[in-house]
Amino acid sequence: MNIFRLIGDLSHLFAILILLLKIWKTRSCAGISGRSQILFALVFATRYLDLFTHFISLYNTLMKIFYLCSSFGTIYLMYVKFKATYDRNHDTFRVEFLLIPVAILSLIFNHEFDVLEILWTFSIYLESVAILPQLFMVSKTGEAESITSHYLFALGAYRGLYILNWIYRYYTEGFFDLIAVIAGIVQTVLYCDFFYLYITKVLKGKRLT
Amino acid sequence: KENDLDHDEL
Repeated sequence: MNIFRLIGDLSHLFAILILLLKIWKTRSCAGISGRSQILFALVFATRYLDLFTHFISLYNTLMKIFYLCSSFGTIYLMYVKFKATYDRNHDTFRVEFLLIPVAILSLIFNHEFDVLEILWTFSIYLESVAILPQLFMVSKTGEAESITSHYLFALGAYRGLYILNWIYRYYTEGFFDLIAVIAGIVQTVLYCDFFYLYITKVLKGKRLT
Repeated sequence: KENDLDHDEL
């Protein structure tokens, strides 16, 4: 554990919490892509199967449980409790265009041809593109509430911080995971355009349009 | 080898 990784994890935690709080407080999930949320839940469900096979640390276990519960909680709020506020007409990104290539890639490029390992690889690749339905929705409606922007910023910052963590781990431990690093870079790059708008607009109090 | 695949990150 290093400072980049810790702040990255906390940023991820913060992103999930502000999304849940936004939906809960406003009693609405307008502007949020349910498809991205389903992809994130799938990411956690396929990556954290190791909860059943081996223990890493209490921190690791608790964070995994939190991410799993909160992502399924978000889906429940969007598709059940506040279903009427879900903006489904604008949430039209075709997720099969992500799922199929990601599934094929994970079968070809993995560390080991083993069920758990392939599912872990699938989750890493899927996470890198899971935000696309959300970004597509923002571009389609042409705007995002500032709370949605804060959510996206915290979520993007998390993987960016993980890149710093990998650089640090490479020099201190010789740790290098090519799959995670490439996917992490792709994931961070997808947020770059959004980061630019966030810094130039949202932080100056303007709406993201 | 086993250790390499101990994915300790989240």
